[in-house]
Amino acid sequence: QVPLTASMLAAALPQEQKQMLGERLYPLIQDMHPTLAGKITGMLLEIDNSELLHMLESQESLHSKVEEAVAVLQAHQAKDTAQKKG
Amino acid sequence: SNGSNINWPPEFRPGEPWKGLQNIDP
Repeated sequence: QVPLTASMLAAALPQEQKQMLGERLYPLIQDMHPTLAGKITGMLLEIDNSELLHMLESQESLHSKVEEAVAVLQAHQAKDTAQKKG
Repeated sequence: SNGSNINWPPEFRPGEPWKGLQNIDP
C-alpha cells in the first residue's frame, strides 16, 4: 500500500481527508485493540491531520495516542455506567 | 447539562463514509 502523504490529503476534501486517514489508521489500531478499534479511530480523527500523518509514520507516536484514547474512552464509559446506576 | 453523550465517540467503520465530523468548513 502506498504511504499516505500530505500532498495526497491536500488534493482531497476535508471530509475525504479524514476518511483516508481513518482507513489507514483503523487496521493499525485494530491490531492493538480489536474490539475498540472503530471508537478509537473515531476519537483520533478529531486530531489535526498533520499529527495523524505523523502517527501513521511513527509506531511509537500512534501507540501513545491510542493508549491515551483508550483511557479517555474507558473513563467516559465508566461515567455513563455510574450515571445509569444512579 | 452534564455533558454526557453515550453516542460519543463516533465509530469509524472501514469502507463506509466517515460521518463523525459534520461541521468541517469546506
